[in-house]
Amino acid sequence: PKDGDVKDEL
Amino acid sequence: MNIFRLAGDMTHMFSVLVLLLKIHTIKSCAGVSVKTQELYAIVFATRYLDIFTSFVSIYNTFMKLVFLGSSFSIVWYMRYHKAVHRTYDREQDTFRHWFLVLSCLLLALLIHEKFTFLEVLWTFSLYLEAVAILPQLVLLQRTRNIDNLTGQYIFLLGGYRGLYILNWIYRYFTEPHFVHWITWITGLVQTLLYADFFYYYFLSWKNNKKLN
Repeated sequence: PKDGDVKDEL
Repeated sequence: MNIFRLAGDMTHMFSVLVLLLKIHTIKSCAGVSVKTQELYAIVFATRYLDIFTSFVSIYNTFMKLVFLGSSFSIVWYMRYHKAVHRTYDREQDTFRHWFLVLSCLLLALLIHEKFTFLEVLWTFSLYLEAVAILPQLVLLQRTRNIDNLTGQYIFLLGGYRGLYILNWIYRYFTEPHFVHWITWITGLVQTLLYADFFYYYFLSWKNNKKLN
């Protein structure tokens, strides 16, 4: 995931 | 990863551990809605489908496995463990949660960022998570009884949602391109449901009365 991507959250 | 996000994840993990501890050691799930737990199992199963396709960090993969494992274990305990199942408030836990699943699926098909299989299911998991606590809140209102562990479970879940909002505010100001309306609105709706519940929980605690 790139910077600012919410998909790195749970 | 900022401190709000980490604190939110830890609070979330503790909430699930508190519930598992209650069920595993006391062998009781009194006051716990299996419908809410099934909704969470669906939420994690649909959101974490990317566990095979996109790797973020060992931390992320580990936590995803924790949430998948714990939510399915809780459902298994409540449905199939004989001693635990006996303590389940079946007559009171009657919320029609499949309507929530269906409505969230329709909404995800209508409102999403990209129309792909993974993206629609990911959006569906956000919508469903926002309302997944409803059967639990309805059950609490019906039984009008809340033991310490169930109270702590909901309190920790509410804390986790609040911390995630602080995390988004922090990320918005520190990361370029961090604008995610669907995530924010569903997160806000979810947090407001908890805030509303705690408002009444606090009132009944202050008046030393049962939940109304």
